[in-house]
Amino acid sequence: TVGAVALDKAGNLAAGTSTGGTTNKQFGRVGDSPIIGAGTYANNETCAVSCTGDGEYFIRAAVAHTVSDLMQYKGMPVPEAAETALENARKLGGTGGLIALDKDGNFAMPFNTSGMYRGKVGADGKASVEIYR
Amino acid sequence: MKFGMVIHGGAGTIERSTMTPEKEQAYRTALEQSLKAGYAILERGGSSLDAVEAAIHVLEDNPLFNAGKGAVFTHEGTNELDSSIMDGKTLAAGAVAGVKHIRNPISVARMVMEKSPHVMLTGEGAEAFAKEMGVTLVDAKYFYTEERWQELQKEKKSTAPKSDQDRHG
Repeated sequence: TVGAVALDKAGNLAAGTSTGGTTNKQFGRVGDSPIIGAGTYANNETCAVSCTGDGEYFIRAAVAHTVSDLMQYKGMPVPEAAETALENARKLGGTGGLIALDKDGNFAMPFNTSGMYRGKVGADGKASVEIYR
Repeated sequence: MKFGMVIHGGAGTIERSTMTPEKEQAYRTALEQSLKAGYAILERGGSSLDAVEAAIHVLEDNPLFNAGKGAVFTHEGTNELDSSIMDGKTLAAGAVAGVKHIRNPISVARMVMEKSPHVMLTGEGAEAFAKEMGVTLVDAKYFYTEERWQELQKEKKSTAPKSDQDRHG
């Protein structure tokens, strides 16, 4: 699964996710990636989110929308909201990670696996890429 | 002025011990290309939607990642792709699921958002919509990669008991 979240100069957030699903999947199985609120969510009032992981658990935990809700209704900063939402999925049995970017340019990239391919770039144009924990 | 982008290329069992230097460099290069594609749009004042779409195109076109060209195989030996996009300004959203002949599903997800009254289209209907929008469908062979095919064969041969987490079908 791949994903991206962005904040433009006009202050607008967007999120996108794309995937090939899981190896050996059957019966028309669909995971969280195309489910708005589960694998993808964006709201200018809060943040933009893209998830990757065990789709069934991310759907049940409505992970992407939960990040936004925690920011909007509990006033959590994006790193704490992202960690909390991911932990909700983990408690159900789901592993994976997510990226989240808020309306002020703050971001989080939590994951509960041994690694996640990830990267960021800010207004200064300096890109950084990480893979391992 | 604040602007920026964050991307991911999937999470999972990624260990240094099983990664060759060449493969690690290939991943890093691809992720940097994705960031550059998105940043170029943001830097010149383009929209976050355009940046997200451009960054994901790079990853969809790279066989290293499980999306687009590098999609994993289903039990039947096909490739089924899912994608979604959301606009934080309007809360508009679009998605496609179970498509088999669309090179860049993120772009069709965006078309669903911007050019249809719907949020999600699936399977043949999504592909019919894509054709109506002028998208050229690709042969299913486009998505074939030997590494992903061998992963499916290994998975099918595995006799290890499946946990609840493995029963995603």
